[in-house]
Amino acid sequence: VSISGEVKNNPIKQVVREENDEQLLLNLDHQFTLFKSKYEKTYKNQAEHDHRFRVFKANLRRARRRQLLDPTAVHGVTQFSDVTPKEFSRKYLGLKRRFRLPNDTQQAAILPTSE
Amino acid sequence: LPTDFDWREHGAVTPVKNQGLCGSCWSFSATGALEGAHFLATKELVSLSEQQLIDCDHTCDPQDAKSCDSGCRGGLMNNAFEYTLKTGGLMKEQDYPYTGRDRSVCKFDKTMIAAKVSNFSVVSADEDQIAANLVQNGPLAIAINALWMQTYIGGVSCPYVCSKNQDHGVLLVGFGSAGYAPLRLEDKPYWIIKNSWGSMWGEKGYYKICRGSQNICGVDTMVSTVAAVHTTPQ
Repeated sequence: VSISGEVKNNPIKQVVREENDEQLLLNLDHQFTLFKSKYEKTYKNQAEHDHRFRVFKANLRRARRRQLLDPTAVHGVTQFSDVTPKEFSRKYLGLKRRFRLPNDTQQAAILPTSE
Repeated sequence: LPTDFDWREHGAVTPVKNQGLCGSCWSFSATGALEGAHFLATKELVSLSEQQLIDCDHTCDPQDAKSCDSGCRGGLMNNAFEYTLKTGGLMKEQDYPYTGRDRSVCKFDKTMIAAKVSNFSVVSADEDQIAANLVQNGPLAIAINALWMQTYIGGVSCPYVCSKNQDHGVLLVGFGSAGYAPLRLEDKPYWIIKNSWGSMWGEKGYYKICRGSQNICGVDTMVSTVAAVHTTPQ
């Protein structure tokens, strides 16, 4: 940066990723094969397979984004990597969302916690 | 309160189960809590039947007729406790095994009841109270927002943003003071949660989520403790 003819160090440090996202995505085929083998996944036809592969790639990107937002955990390929978040919610979760505590619900006694 | 506590080390937790392609998490959360309470009452660890709840429990929330336990289409742990209290108890897993399918005929046999509920209650949203109730009364049935669990592999999950709308029923079995997070070399206090997606998911079927983070993912909002009838082991 040149200020009044004087060259100074740029106070803004450029930060770039050491790994290239595209390079990581190159071996997606291999990762999907490993995923299918590990979780014994089979699909009824090629169209279904291709669709699941697209979902898998999207989930891998999602996992990478989540890794940045949840750095103390490890996010990546799981048994749910070939289902969309909507399918995941519909097929694997089952808590009724309308829950409200009834008025007569018994409250647990307050316990001492100081000792 | 101890800084670390884990009911698995005290023999109150059955092996991780797998709900399969069925929205029956609520039944696994409820049976897990009763398995722990039954252990505390009898010193006997018995795996209890989720399928009984799926087939036979259609209890509705007293204030919301649309919130009824309905097998793979969802349910509530407190409704399940209410059903178990009224019907007399739950059978063993081996006597009423899990199929992961609903709309089957109820095959509950009163003569084969293995565990009975004496009472249940909801725990204050205060994290110290949750920890105290866990230590005193056994594993707790809790609800959580499971969005981040789809991609979870291990470590202590502590997302910067997580909705408090709960959509998944799980079992709180313990807590720790310093969970090692391999990516950031960071320690965090955490809850230990038993899930029902098999042992290949997460940390051998378990999930760690940070404590002291203002009800992260709604973990503090819907916490239930159950007590079992004291019976002599047969």
